[in-house]
Order: sequence, then structure tokens, then C-alpha cells
Amino acid sequence: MGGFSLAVHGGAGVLHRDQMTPEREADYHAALDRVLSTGEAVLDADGSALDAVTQAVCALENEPLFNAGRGAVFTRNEQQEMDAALMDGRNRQAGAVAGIFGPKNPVLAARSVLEHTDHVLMIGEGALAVARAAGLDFEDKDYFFTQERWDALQETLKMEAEGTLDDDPSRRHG
Amino acid sequence: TVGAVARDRNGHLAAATSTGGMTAKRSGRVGDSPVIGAGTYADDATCAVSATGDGEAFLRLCAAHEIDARMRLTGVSLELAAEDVIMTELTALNGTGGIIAVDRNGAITTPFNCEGMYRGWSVEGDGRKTAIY
Repeated sequence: MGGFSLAVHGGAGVLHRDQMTPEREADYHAALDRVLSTGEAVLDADGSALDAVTQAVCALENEPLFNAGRGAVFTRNEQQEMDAALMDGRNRQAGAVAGIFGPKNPVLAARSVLEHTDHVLMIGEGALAVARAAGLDFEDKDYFFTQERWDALQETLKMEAEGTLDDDPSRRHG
Repeated sequence: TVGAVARDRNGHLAAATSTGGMTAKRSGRVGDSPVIGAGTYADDATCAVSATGDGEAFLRLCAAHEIDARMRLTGVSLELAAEDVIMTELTALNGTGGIIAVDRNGAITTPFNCEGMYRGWSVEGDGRKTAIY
């Protein structure tokens, strides 16, 4: 059937090019490299595509450079709300969660919906209950907090208050 | 937003996406990432897709499923289907962002219509690459 293929992304339009220092660029390349290693390890051991994307996204969620899991952006209410989904091409089984906070890896919460319920998309407390029943790791606010995302929220709220908020894709994308 | 798509050695496909949303979003706003067919989709017969960008635009397009549908119904390649959805349809809605996708043969495509992309890919026997912007 041929060899494996894997692709990952860490978001869109988060930083302007002039904000990217050589050190920061190196950090992003290293993080993406770690993520690819994680997914490759699954596929190289004849693991499934579903397991590979699950583990790769867990690795991305664990990297504070990216807007998911640890390092997620803040809402205007100074909270973090996370969404995740996965789909298995073998049988169109899918699991998704929205508006959750707590599971260390939201994609595992999505997978618990796929594996332990008859549903596809669950939100809020119901989704968290499925994650708890599946025995997933939960983390507190300190784990998910990053100064950079907090500063981005304050800057955006300040621009809104001053009437200077632009329609910059880098802001819309978080 | 982050995501991954894969084809395993048995020819099976999968996609996953995870996000914190947009900075200063309204509480309760949900974008395309957790919506199957918009930001995440996989079918062994066609492709696996994970999207990132303006969630509302990807939702309105049902972007990930639209790519699948074009392949399934017209027989175009993943590359052409994805290119048209992102560069023409998404752009027409004033949406920005992009996707990563893999087809049943393992071919990867990563079209986008804005700056600031963080991507990596690996094809067995052909090594690993990472790219920014």
C-alpha cells in the first residue's frame, strides 16, 4: 500500500514577518520538527493514521508557541476556550469538542467523544464529563497561561477601546 | 490553530485539528476547527484535511468537505481541488488562511492565501521538512 505521509500545521497569520527574529524562527522550526517526530514514530511502528494525527496534535497542543492547548488565546472575558476535532477516514467516525477548558489535550477529549459516545460533537460541561470518565489528564489555569497570549488580549482590548482595531488577519487568526 | 493529517502504511487517512480560537473572541464563539466538514474531514476514498484561518469563512464554505466533494464528484486531484477552494472560493469570501491535506496515495498539499504559516511534512523515504511563511 506504500509508505506513510504526514503533514502538520501550527496556525495561520499569527505573527508578521517583521516580528520574527532568527531565534524565534529557530524555535518554531524546532517545535515543528518535534511534532513531526512524534507522528512519524507512530506511523513508522505501523500505527494508524488516526493515532498519528492524535499524537501529533497532542504534541502541538503541548507547545506554548501555538494557539491550542497550552498557549491558547484568551477570550474578551479573559478566559480560554478550546475546540478540537478528529476524523477517521476508514469509517467516517469522528469526535469533536467545543468551548472546553481543563483537559491538558483537547484533541484527546475529542477522541474520547469518538470512542466512548454515539455522538460527534459535544460542548461545555457534557464534553468535560466524557473526558473525565475517560480518565484524561486535566490542568489548571497556570498551565495554559502564556504571557504572550495575555499581552495580545490586552493589546486588542486597548485598540478596541481606542477605536484603532484593524482587520488584520494576524489578529483575527489569534 | 494546529492540525495534522496522515496516511498510514495501510492506506488509511485521518485528520485532527485543535484551537484556542481568536484573541478577544466572544465567549461561546466556535469556529471551523471542531466542525466536521468545515475545518476537519477525512475519507479514505479521497483525502484528509485540516484547516486554519478565518473560521467563519471556512464554515460558510464547508471547506474541508468541499475539497472532498470536488475530488469525488469531478475526479480532480487533491492539489487542484484544494487550490481552487482556498485561492478562489475562500478568497472570494474575503477569508484568509489555508489547509493541509493528504490524499489516498499519500500526496500532500498545503495551499494558503495569507502570510504567517507554520508547516511541516514528512513522506516516508523522502525525509522531513519544516517551513515558516
